Amino acid sequence: AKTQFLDAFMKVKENFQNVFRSLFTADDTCDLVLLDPENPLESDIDIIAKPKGKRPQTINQLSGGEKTLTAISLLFALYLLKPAPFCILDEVDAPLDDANIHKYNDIIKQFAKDSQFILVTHNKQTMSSVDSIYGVTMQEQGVSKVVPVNFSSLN
Amino acid sequence: AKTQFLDAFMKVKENFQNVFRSLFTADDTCDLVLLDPENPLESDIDIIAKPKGKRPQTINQLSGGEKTLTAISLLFALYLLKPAPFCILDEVDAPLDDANIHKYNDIIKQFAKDSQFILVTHNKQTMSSVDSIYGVTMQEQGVSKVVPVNFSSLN
Amino acid sequence: MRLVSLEIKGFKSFAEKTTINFNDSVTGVVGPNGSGKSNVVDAIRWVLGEQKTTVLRSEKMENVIFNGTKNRKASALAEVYLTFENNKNLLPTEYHTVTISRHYYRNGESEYKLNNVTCRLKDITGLFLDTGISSDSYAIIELGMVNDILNDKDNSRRKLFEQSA
Amino acid sequence: MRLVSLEIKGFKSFAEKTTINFNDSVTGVVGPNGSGKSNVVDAIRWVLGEQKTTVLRSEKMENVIFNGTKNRKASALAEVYLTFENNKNLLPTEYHTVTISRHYYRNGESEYKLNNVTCRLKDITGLFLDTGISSDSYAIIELGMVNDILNDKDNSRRKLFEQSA
Ligand SMILES: Nc1ncnc2c1ncn2[C@@H]1O[C@H](COP(=O)(O)OP(=O)(O)OP(=O)(O)O)[C@@H](O)[C@H]1O
Ligand SMILES: Nc1ncnc2c1ncn2[C@@H]1O[C@H](COP(=O)(O)OP(=O)(O)OP(=O)(O)O)[C@@H](O)[C@H]1O
Ligand SMILES: [Mg+2]
Ligand SMILES: [Mg+2]
Repeated sequence: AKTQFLDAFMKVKENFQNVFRSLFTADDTCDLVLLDPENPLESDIDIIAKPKGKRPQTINQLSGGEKTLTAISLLFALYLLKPAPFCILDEVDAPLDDANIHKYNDIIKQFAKDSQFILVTHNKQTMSSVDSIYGVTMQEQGVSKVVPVNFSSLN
Repeated sequence: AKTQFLDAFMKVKENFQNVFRSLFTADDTCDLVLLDPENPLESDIDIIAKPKGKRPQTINQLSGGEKTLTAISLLFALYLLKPAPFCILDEVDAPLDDANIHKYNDIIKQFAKDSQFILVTHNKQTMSSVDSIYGVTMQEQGVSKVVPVNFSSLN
Repeated sequence: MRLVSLEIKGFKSFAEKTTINFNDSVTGVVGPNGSGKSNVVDAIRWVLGEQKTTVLRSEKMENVIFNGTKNRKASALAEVYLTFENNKNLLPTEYHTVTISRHYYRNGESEYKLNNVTCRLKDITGLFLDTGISSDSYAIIELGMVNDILNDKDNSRRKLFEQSA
Repeated sequence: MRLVSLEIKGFKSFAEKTTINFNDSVTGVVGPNGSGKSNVVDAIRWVLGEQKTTVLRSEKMENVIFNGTKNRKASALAEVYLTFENNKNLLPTEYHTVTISRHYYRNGESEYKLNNVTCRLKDITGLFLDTGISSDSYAIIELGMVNDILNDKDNSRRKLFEQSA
């Protein structure tokens, strides 16, 4: 079990570094560290993330958007280890600026060759990037209804 | 002290109901309840919010955006009791849809007759509603710089 | 395995039977605050067996049943159906199309079905074992989860790793 | 009382002296993720006396000093100046313009000044008593605070009431 975990951990670490570099830039670095390497099945896991030449002492020093992208990189790193047939993201793009929303949607398009993605969003850029849209409305007070939407009609 | 607190509590409750109704609609109801009215200085405070004919059992059942608007209504209710000379809102509009961002910005314009407001935002609607904008950039890696911005140049 | 469709009736704000078809690689779900988008996500977690009422933003399981408005009375039962196509034979079943469903009555009675045959929750979780699909899957992501990873709240990073490794 | 300007030097990502003037009723602050917008908000909390390093997203106070990049070495000191116009005579002082400032050196030395005269933190908090301005004011709002109110984490609702009542 210990070897199996360490094996998976190394793969996730590598995925994390790859995804992180596509969401940030190719020169950015990040790492996943087992705080107690002698005891991998119990050990806490530390996340190190250094975007764009910055030297944050901990990820807590990063900005709201940088933290979100870092967490997304880790979640996608785990996903790549064992891709689930579908992946749902509920308003995860809310803290991101325009340039990062573009990168977020691009990497999702990559992964969507192997899995289905469902993106709940308020963001116009994300809406223009998906293949199809369902609109949820409450025309009758308190009662939800779903209709397929043509994006051009949303503008 | 007990009377002073109850006095303030009643005013905040009333403010809360007024602000809530401008951020939601005039038919919506909300309330602030002292769970232990015999002991107002120690009591927990419950928030009841019922937007648009819904009957949520607790505020936890509300949506992300509805919760944010409810919390903003309470914060503004406290603010109205003793208006601070300035008020800073850091990306509080992120969970809101277009219609709610409009209401949020309208109520801020009302309060801004008496106080200065600083809105940190990624939202285009908010940007077009403020009086002036400062742009923060990192042209040199890791070093922040601030420049006044003309909104029309942001589009 | 491919998602085909989701059907919701009597669950949270979906008083009427509602169907969403998943034909594409990337589907967007949009709408005003409070319209029901996250309720759709909750419905998927719920039909996959979510038992934690906090994750479902409810005090008790009964609160997931449509609780009525001034013009409509509350529902007696909540039902969600999720249909998959077993196109890569990932699911250990000979069926080409698999529909899992969950039904919850106001009196507390609860039922799970697999292609309309009553079964137990463990039959459903057994079916999806090793596919990465479960109610607490790392594949259902919202901002609260992003925060938990960043704070490592309740050892959430460890738990995520154990799920996928 | 009216905010006039904020000057930041050596604080967090503001290696160079940076000035923001507050001429209008509603000022927007915009820019890419990680550019320094929330650092501006942190600077205002800090000059008002914030001591909790967690609120400042730092492990220790020393981490608020600009910590260098590959092209620039770290600063030795962080300084923030906040200038107010006492136009409604809300502040108990005869000065028409009041500038408060805070200075923190890497060796741990710390200083507060009022119109360039060294003072103690309590002179500054005493000045703003009853104006609603303090480092943990209900008037500095971000989404984490919105969540704390909704969860009533650490009795946050109670504390907010006590501040304003
Ligand atoms: N059992 C129930 N019966 C009826 N309505 C319910 C029930 N449970 C929740 N709701 C309602 O559903 C609404 C929440 O919907 P949901 O969280 O899906 O919104 P959303 O579209 O995700 O909005 P946002 O964009 O703000 O996140 C709430 O207003 C809540 O009152
Ligand atoms: N002491 C320091 N020295 C240098 N840089 C620092 C220091 N402390 C924090 N930073 C950097 O400041 C950046 C965070 O800036 P800030 O939180 O203000 O961003 P933001 O503009 O609010 O972004 P977002 O839109 O994502 O919220 C981080 O990248 C962090 O590395
Ligand atoms: Mg939602
Ligand atoms: Mg920020």
